[in-house]
Amino acid sequence: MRTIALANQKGGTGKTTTAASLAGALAETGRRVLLVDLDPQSHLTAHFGRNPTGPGAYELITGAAAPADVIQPAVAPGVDLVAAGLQLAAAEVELVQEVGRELMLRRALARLDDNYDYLFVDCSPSLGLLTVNALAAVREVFIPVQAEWLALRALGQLVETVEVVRERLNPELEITGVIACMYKTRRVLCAQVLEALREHFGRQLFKTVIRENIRLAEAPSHGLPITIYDPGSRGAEDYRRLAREVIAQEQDG
Amino acid sequence: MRTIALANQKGGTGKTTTAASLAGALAETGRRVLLVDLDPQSHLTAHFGRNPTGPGAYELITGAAAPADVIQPAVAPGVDLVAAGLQLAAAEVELVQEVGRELMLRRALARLDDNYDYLFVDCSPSLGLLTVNALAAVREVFIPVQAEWLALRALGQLVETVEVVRERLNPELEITGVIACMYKTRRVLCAQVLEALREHFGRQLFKTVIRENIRLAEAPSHGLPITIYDPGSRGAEDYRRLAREVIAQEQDG
Ligand SMILES: Nc1ncnc2c1ncn2[C@@H]1O[C@H](COP(=O)(O)OP(=O)(O)OP(=O)(O)O)[C@@H](O)[C@H]1O
Ligand SMILES: Nc1ncnc2c1ncn2[C@@H]1O[C@H](COP(=O)(O)OP(=O)(O)OP(=O)(O)O)[C@@H](O)[C@H]1O
Ligand SMILES: [Mg+2]
Ligand SMILES: [Mg+2]
Repeated sequence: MRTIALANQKGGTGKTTTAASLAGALAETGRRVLLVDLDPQSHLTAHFGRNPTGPGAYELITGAAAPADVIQPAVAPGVDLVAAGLQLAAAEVELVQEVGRELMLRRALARLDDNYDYLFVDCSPSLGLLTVNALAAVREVFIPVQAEWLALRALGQLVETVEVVRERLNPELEITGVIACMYKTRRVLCAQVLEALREHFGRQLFKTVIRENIRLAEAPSHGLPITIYDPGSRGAEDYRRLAREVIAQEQDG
Repeated sequence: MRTIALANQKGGTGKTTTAASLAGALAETGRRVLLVDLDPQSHLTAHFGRNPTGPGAYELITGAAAPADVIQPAVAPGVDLVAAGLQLAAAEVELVQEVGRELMLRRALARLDDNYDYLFVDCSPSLGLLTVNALAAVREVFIPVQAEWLALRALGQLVETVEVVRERLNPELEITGVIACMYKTRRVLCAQVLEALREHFGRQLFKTVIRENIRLAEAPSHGLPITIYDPGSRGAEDYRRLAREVIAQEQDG
């Protein structure tokens, strides 16, 4: 099972949209995906039209519930979800004092039966305790980036945080993908930022660029991933192309 | 002096761009503006090409420095800035235990000489301790909103938080403006969300809609507000129009 955090502390860079859409595209190939909504704002949960207030990630990380109790099966074909849960907002403050506070998600996921090919954790726009929990619990990080200048400057700190987590908590952690999202094809600025990303990240930058497509912004209001909401759209096309690159990584192991 | 927090816990809704651009547009009318960057990610500080690592908001809220020591004058004509400062990221965790932890910014700003017509506090995408400090310290909240569905659902929680701060810490606090940002004029979805905002917020929703304009995304890479970077652009036009509405509010008191 590949375990991947979708992280970027800059707001609105496409983390949630990528979680939902990539899950949908991978599930179309028969791969089984588990999504964990680790953002107290519960947008991923809403993206699948689920109730954000039932038991969820909070109960999971505090050990109050086993994974099986909080997994909502088949929120889309081949995709299961652990909702954020109402209490998750309190977690960042409550858990500050707990011994081993950064390893709570990791311990919880260790109890997971290996029924999935992919586990994605959607993070909030911060590098706080919940995001550190995600980074300590997975082997890989994908970074969705908006191809704009203010988003670019956030990357340094994120890479640094991944480094610290690797050194102190999780030696296997690696940035295995950077995804250019919400790309506006006719903009010179986007092209310049993309070039800068390529120079900086080299092979870590996925070749697939996710273009801006209104269907991706509409899908959550219907509680559906793009691959179901509008399978013929550019948004679905781009995420399928990304999924193929992600799958090709399985070979490089 | 009008004191205004730019708040929205949803990421990437235009808070920082609005802080910089509205400041620039108000300063053009001769009004003096002080900006406080209360986001540890220091994007507003970067927007004016300033060093995010000098003394700044952290020293201000902990009382380690007086306002005069951390204000950087004339980052643009008529606009002064308190940078985020390197330590600000630590503040959310360090200050959790302090007595009166939500009122630290308020106490610091009370020491400010009344040299300004407008004070704007730019918040991070969260409803954590720093944002609560901002809400407890100002009389008004402007909410920049992206005209998209995932952004819309964040508003309920924000309004609730404003309510709690009003009841428990700051009885004068009021949402006096909602600003539709990054508006894509040809999109049906944007128009639908705008309609929903109008129904919900009525007069609180500014008539001016800030349209998407690449110049606004380019300006920060030059360390300039849009009104200086490209005064003839749509982005500058829209923010000037917004500034006129903001100024007209001065009459309603
Ligand atoms: N490629 C795209 N084309 C059009 N709209 C998009 C695209 N990707 C995302 N969006 C829209 O942009 C907004 C921000 O995206 P999203 O919520 O996925 O980002 P995020 O990084 O998860 O944000 P946050 O930091 O708040 O968690 C949402 O309204 C989403 O529907
Ligand atoms: N009207 C606009 N047209 C084009 N680009 C815009 C517009 N407003 C903002 N942007 C760009 O969109 C991105 C997000 O905007 P901004 O950083 O101002 O939002 P924010 O709410 O402050 O984000 P965060 O939640 O991360 O603090 C930035 O790259 C910015 O340059
Ligand atoms: Mg998100
Ligand atoms: Mg900002």
